[in-house]
Amino acid sequence: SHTAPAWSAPLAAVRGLREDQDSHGSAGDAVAALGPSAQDMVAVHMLRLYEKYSRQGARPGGGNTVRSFRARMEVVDQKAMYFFNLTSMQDSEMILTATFHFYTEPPRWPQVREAMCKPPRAKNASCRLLPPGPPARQHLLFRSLSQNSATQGLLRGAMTLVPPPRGLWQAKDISARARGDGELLLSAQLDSGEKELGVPKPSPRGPYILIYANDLAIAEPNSVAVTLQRYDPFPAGDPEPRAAPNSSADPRVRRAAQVSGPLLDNELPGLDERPAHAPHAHHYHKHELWPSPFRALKPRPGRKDRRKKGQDTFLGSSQVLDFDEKTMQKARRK
Amino acid sequence: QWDEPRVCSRRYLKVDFADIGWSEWVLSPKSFDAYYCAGACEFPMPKVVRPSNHATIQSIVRAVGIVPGIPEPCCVPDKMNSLGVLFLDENRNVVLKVYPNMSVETCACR
Repeated sequence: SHTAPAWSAPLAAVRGLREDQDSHGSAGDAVAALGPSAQDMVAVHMLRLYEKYSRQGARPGGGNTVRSFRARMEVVDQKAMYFFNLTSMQDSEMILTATFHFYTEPPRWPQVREAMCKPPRAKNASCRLLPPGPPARQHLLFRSLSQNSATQGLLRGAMTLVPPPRGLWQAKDISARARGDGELLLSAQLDSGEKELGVPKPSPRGPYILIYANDLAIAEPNSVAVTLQRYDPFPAGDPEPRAAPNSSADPRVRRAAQVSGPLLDNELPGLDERPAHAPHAHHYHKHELWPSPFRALKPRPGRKDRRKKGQDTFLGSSQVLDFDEKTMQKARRK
Repeated sequence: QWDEPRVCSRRYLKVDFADIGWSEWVLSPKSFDAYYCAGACEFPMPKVVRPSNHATIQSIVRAVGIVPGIPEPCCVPDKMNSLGVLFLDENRNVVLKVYPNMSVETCACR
């Protein structure tokens, strides 16, 4: 594990990112785009990784993808419980490293215990102060939230944390668990065994998970569209699609293809004349009209009269494409 | 654009994610220099268009007219660069992905 700077880091980091607007001011844009959530550490951490890649081309974690997962906090039995939904992981993303980042409050040192002074309230009573007891240790517990009853609630991991001398961010490597379990719904609890003072509230110092992965599909053609070309920004149910914030009225007129009448079949319209002569003739001359290469289709006789061979009933209605041998030879030669 | 060279070469193009409707979830960069390739791959092709052997043969066949209807080779990207994109996924979690082949470094006739 490594310890990140104290929690004031997000603000300093965000300010830093705003100041060091690089050549195309990208980080500043990102901070603006993130809005209020730019204050939480996970956004700052991701911005830092992006800056590092943009400047140095350093592949984050040796892969081509970093996914961050903020926790959703709920209070269970007066204790803060953090829920993680990792379902946006893609099947093609091979996990390289996973880290769990959390902020530990400055330890509340137990009150210094005063020995009984003897005699009580005497002027020069010698009171020896007992050294404070050790700060309470914290336990980090991961549980599975999968639908599968066999593993639901199963303890997926536990770590004992030595409380740091002052409040700061820490990171724990949970790669083995993340790669092994394949759990996509997890809960985490930082339990110091002591009663929480008051009801814990969500804060920008909530824990988060970073997953460094290699997306095997990213080299596929059009991989950028798979993850970035999204739904239509106007929700389907929207009666009046709102104009995109800065789009002018679209001058283009939508045209539907005019379909002339119902397409019943693939006959060629307007070709109803009979062939000028038997379609099997093997000769023709250019000066003659081109014989219509169409021959009336023999309707598929029904099962019962298929036995009566040779009963040809021509229906002059539909035509098919057919060419005489000469034309076929010429075409083959071509 | 008018004084652009006729021969196949890289042309400037800056892509703004707002123009393609992605700025709602793409956090950074807001725009990037993508470039594009355009220009002729006529016979005889100069070395600068770095033709493949096949493109050279194709352009000769076209110039000689042995077989009608053969087009000239195409001017396409040759070397390309990756781009790191910071965006929000469907659950509004921040994601960083490094996409390959997002901007053109050199063009060539293929």
